[in-house]
Amino acid sequence: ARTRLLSAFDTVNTHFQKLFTRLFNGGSAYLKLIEADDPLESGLEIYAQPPGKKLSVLSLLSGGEQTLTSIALIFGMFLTNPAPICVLDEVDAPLDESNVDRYCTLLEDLAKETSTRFVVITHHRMTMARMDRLYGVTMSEKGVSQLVSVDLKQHELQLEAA
Amino acid sequence: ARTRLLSAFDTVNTHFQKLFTRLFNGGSAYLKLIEADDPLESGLEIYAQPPGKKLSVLSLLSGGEQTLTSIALIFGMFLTNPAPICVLDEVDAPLDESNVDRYCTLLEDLAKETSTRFVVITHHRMTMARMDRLYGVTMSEKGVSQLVSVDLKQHELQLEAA
Amino acid sequence: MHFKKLKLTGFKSFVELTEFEIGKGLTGIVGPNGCGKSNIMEALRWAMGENSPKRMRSSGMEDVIFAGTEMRPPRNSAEVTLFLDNSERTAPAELNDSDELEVVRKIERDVGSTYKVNGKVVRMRDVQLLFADSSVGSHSPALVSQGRVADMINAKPTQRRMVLEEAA
Amino acid sequence: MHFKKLKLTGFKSFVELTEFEIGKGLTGIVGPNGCGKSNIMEALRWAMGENSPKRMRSSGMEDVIFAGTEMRPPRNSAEVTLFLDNSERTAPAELNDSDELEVVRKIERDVGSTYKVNGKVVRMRDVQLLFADSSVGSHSPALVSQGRVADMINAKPTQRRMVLEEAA
Ligand SMILES: Nc1ncnc2c1ncn2[C@@H]1O[C@H](COP(=O)(O)OP(=O)(O)OP(=O)(O)O)[C@@H](O)[C@H]1O
Ligand SMILES: Nc1ncnc2c1ncn2[C@@H]1O[C@H](COP(=O)(O)OP(=O)(O)OP(=O)(O)O)[C@@H](O)[C@H]1O
Ligand SMILES: [Mg+2]
Ligand SMILES: [Mg+2]
Repeated sequence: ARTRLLSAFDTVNTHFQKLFTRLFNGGSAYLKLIEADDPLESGLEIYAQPPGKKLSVLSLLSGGEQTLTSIALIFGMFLTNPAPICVLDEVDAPLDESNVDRYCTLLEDLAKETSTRFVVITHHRMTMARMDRLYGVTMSEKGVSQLVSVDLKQHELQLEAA
Repeated sequence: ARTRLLSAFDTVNTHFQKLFTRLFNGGSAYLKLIEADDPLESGLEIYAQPPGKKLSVLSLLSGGEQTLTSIALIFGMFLTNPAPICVLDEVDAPLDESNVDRYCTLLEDLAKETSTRFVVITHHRMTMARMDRLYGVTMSEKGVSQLVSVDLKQHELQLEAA
Repeated sequence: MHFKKLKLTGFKSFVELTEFEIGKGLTGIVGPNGCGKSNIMEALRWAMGENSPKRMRSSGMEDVIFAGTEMRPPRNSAEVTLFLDNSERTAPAELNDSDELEVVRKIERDVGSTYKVNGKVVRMRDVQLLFADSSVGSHSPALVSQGRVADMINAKPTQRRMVLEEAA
Repeated sequence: MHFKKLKLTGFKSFVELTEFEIGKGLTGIVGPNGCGKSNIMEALRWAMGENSPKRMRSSGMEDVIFAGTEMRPPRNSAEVTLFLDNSERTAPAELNDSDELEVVRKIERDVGSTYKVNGKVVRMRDVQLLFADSSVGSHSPALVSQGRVADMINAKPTQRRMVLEEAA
């Protein structure tokens, strides 16, 4: 179990570092096992340095920076052990427009690089527009959910009109 | 201390119920002291019934419904003991467009009903457009924050062009 | 193995038969707060053998059965079917004899859950193994529930290490 | 008592002198992730006598002093001034002799924090009482930090009751 954890740590860390730099358009980050000599008792700390800033632990970053760093870690674990499906439930909520754009670009790249199918739940218009297909869930009858397929072109027109 | 807590509970509960119905455009909700006979040892549970749905505890609601219910509670406490200033840091992040609209309407009403000054940090365009004045924070020099006053009209034009 | 489609009946707010196609690339789900988006993700996790009610935002597993509204009575059962493409024949041996796999989980009030794969009754363990072999499962780090990113940020370092172990 | 303006120097990412007017009604603050919006709120809380580094996302109180960037050296001190309108004369007696109150908090590395009100050195206690009397203060439920709503939702019922007690 110890060697498995250490080898997973190395692979995740390598992926995490690359993904961080991709998502932040620069800067660097790394993972570290702390608090105990035995890896199975240790803690995982995250160090990040957004472009042009000083290196710090995750807790000193802003809300959006912490989210983007965590997304890099989640995808780092995903790439270590790629699954046939990946579901992301409102992961982009704290992000500003330019970070939403980078998140979507990463999703598009990962969808091309792997055969994984991605299901993305979001309220961000930009993210909606970058999907290959869109489903809307409505509750026209209160308390009863209905799934409808949304024609993307139609949806874009409605958003512009709003 | 016990009588103070009980009287605060009553006032907050009354405000909370009215605010919930305002934010959800219907439905009802209430607070309850549970888990102990002595109020000072008890827990505060939140029961909510969005319009047309069954009554449930806070944890069974959706992410956005939980946020809107918590906003009703926060403003319930605020109205019990109105402060000269209220700061809200990205409280609207999980809300969809129609709930952002109701949140903003409530803010406008509270600003008129009290002399409290509100400072609202947000990424939602709709919330930005409802402010009386807007400040932008930029980091044109990496790691160094600068505050600039934003001309609302100018800002709206930029958003539309984006 | 590919995930092709999800079919729900009586599951949480999806009381009517609902079909959700999972195509290649990026599929978006949108809709107002409280309309049922996260419930779809929970239906997927449930069909893969999730056995902790807490991860389903429930106190008991029967909470997933449609509880009724002001206009409709509650249901007595819930059922989710997951359609998988097994043309690469990667399933465990006893389930590997066809191109398509239909995993069905059904729960009835006071009876409990039953699982079927292509019509054959199987145990929960069999379903969990089916997914574990293709490195996905109800506990997979690839299923990022609402609020999970905030939990990771606020987690203590030892809790984060445990997440890493699950990913290994 | 009204809050009129906040002045920051060397506080977190606001290394240059910055003035933030707090007008009547609704004032919005916008900007990209990591640009310093939440830092403004923390400056307000700090000037009102916040003494827990954890609530300032810091490990020690000196973390609020500008720590430098790749291009600029770190500073040795940070200072925040809060301008209050006291024309209704609601301040405690010993501070109540003028229409405007200027509350200044300054911290220097290895020296600690000092507080002044209208030029007179006062104790942290005096500043905390000034704000407590007008039912606001660094722990006020009216200061809703980023992530606080999620904390309220995930809190245990007894923790929520404690928040209610603070509001009383
Ligand atoms: N067993 C059940 N029967 C009927 N309705 C249920 C059941 N369990 C949950 N619900 C309903 O499902 C709704 C929650 O749906 P869900 O969490 O999927 O919303 P969502 O679309 O993700 O919203 P958000 O954008 O706020 O996250 C609740 O309002 C609740 O009433
Ligand atoms: N003592 C300090 N010296 C210099 N910079 C600091 C200091 N403390 C924090 N910072 C910087 O401030 C930034 C965080 O700012 P803040 O949390 O206010 O961002 P924000 O605008 O709220 O972003 P978000 O929209 O993501 O919440 C961090 O990136 C950090 O580098
Ligand atoms: Mg949801
Ligand atoms: Mg912030």
